[in-house]
Amino acid sequence: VLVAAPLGKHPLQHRWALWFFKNDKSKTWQANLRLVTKFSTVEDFWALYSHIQLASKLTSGCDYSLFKDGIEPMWEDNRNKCGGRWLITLAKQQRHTELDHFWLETLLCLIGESFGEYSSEVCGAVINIRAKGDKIAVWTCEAEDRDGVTHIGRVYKERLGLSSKVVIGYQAHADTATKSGSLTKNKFVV
Amino acid sequence: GTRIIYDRKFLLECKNSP
Repeated sequence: VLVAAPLGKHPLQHRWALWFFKNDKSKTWQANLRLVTKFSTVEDFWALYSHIQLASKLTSGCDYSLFKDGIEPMWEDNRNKCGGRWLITLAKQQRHTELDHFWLETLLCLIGESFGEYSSEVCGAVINIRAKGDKIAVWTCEAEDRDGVTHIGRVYKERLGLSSKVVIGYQAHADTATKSGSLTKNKFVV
Repeated sequence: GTRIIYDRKFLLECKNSP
């Protein structure tokens, strides 16, 4: 089915939704989560990206999430609950050096379908701006699919330009949800 | 089926084209 894209615009494989979360303690978690907008062309992505605040400029406690249309940025969503995430944890000073670059590269990986046949397993990505250290994660739908998860992890690590000495871990959401203490075990590493 | 793929170079070029 040829996607009917407006003349001159480049259609994406998927329609994507950008979500914004602002930590207002007087409201429920869900009430703090807002859908910003959806897009399905390269041009509309750039129009959005140039219009919104850079992640490094967000106040502590805020998140951006980019998910395929129809998938909500939470573990409970049907497409997330059996999945997990490749997690990038950043040191505090990296907010001003690499955070925005890492996040943009993550967005380009998603909208460009950069993970080959396994791109279909990608659900979305989340960036958390936190005083104790920012985090970026790519969420996939099936934590048990070793081949798909490890392929996505390898390509993602390469796209971020991380050295081979840096190890990143994949955590199943089910483990993160029931973790005891602050450390969640990694199901895979690359 | 077919998959619409864009590499980062192309995506970045689109950002700068009018």
